[in-house]
Amino acid sequence: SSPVPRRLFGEIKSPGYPKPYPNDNISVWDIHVPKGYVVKLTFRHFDLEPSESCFYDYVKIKADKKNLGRYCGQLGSTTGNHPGRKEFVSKGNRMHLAFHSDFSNEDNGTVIPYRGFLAYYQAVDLDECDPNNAAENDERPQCQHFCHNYMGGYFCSCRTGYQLQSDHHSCKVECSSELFTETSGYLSSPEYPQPYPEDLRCNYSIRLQRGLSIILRFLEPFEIDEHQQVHCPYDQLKIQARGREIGEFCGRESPGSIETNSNEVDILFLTDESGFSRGWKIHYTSEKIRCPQPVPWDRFTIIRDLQPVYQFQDYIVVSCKTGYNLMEGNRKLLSFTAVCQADGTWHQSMPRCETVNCGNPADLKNGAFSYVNKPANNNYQSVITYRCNEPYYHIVTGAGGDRFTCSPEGTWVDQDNQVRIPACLPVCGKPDNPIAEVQR
Amino acid sequence: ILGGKSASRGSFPWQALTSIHGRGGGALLGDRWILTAAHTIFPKGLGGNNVSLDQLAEKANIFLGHTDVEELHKLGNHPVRKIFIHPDYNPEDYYNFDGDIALLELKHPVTLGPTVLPICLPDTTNTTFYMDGHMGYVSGFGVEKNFISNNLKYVGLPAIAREKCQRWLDSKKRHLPIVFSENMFCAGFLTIKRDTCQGDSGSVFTVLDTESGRWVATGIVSWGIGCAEGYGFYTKVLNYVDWIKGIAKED
Repeated sequence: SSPVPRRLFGEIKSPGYPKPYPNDNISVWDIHVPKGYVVKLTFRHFDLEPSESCFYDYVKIKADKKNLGRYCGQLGSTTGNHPGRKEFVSKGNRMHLAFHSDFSNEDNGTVIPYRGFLAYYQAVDLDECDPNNAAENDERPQCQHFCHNYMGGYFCSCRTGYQLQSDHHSCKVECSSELFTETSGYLSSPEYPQPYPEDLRCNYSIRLQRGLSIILRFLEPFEIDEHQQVHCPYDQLKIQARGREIGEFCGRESPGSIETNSNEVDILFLTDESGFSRGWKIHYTSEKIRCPQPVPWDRFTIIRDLQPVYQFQDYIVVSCKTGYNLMEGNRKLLSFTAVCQADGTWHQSMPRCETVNCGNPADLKNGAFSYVNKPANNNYQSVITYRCNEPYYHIVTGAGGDRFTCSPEGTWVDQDNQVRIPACLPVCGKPDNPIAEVQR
Repeated sequence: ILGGKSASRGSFPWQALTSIHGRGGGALLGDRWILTAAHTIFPKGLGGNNVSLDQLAEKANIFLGHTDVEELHKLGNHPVRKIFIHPDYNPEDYYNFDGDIALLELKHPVTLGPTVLPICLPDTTNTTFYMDGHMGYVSGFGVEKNFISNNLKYVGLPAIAREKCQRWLDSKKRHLPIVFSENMFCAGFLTIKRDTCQGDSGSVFTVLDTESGRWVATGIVSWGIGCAEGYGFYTKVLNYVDWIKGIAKED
């Protein structure tokens, strides 16, 4: 009995081969190849004494606790059982050969020198993934999801959303921290549209850059275990945006489309220990977050190139009609711009437009002014006229005359747009009480 | 003023009462200039006027706005910023009053009204005011009947033709080197006692421009030989209009 070293190939010969084998010989070989391989044996040369049922000399082959046959004879002999070119393949990584020769090889008194046999064996990779190759009573379970064979071995893997367990064969749903960062995509309950597993604690997070708003669109079918009277007692699909819960869903009526107005959304799917609902699937997209449509405070405010929609990073420029000033509180602004921010708000609130006020007109020395129109105020387009204290002074104006109007720039200007007010110059030689001779 | 009448308030609103080296007169130009005679500031015969114009400006008293001297004083003095004497005036030449004209710039402009109004300057193209017989009126606070007047008086005097003035002057001046220049004219009567006199110096000789209806200053009371003994002599304002405007810078 000689154990064959664990090699990938080898040969086995009858004793003394190629010389005739001896009588009364029993030889046993245990072929052992590495795990993950099977033994394939073929006889290169087989020359044994033929006999009925191989009663006299024979080679017996066993593997996997099964007899693979008993062989004797010569090629072309009418009796015996010559193996020919048959390939003997084990299911496991072992094969047992036994050779037996009786006390003589005489035929009608003539000694016939039977030479014995020469066999080759090789280790052939066992495709563990082939179900036909599954060994009986094999304690190792099959791969639950995917099997990958390689030379001398195999490994298992799992479908998306599943995690290979420590036994390297079974798969368990792993959805506790699924992260999505693309601007659009799909997510669904495990196994969708097949019924989802029980005892799930799934958390799907969508995280996009600031300024984007996530839109969730539920696809059909939508099925989550429910109760007619109690709201979602068994399984729940919760949707949160920036930590704020938008809704909790179950049943068979799809929530449709949800605009979250947030760049961060969490979807929690909790299931209990039973149920056969098919679950849910979401197609999410994103768009730049929108800001409220800007609305002017008054009819003097102008929003340049007003758009129907304003989104993140859009901006507006606001001005006033002629004769009005942009005001923020009590502060006059030279210009105004507001930008739509990542959180959907404008970075500045809308200003107001107040009518231009020119202030009190300059006093005219030795003269006065009066308001031409009503109401008499210093607002835009008010008109005043200057006069002098006649008859002692006379008015001297520029080419623009003695009427001044409150301009859009907040100054009093004459008709030539000049700000210089008239002057009152003395009138000479005009006494109130000139001498008058009476008697002649 | 000899042989004149009391002036009513508002008849000669340009009349100024000056007190620099004694009583004198002046006339308001614009709202901050006083036209007067140079010799009221630098009198002749004082010998070596060592006082500066700035010092004189400091101590000059100018009064406006009334016909009564006491009331004038009560109205308050109008301080002088600067004095401008015509460069032709020579205080050392006792008998030559050529260039007898000066301007006083007031520190503060006055507010015009019925009793304070400026006199006009003559149009340089119009010489009719100096033609023989053209009537003018002179006002002043000067001597009347040997007494200095406490009220403003005025008198109407005709301008006299140059040759008449010269003839009369020649008959009166004897050998005195009295100068009657082209920058002067004379006015008055030979026999009627109507004239200007001491204390009226600097007051203006005015005529009514009938075209414009304005009173115009054609002369400044300057000198004479006695009072009411013949013609009086006046600085011819027409010849100094450019000088006046150059200083006062008025359009």
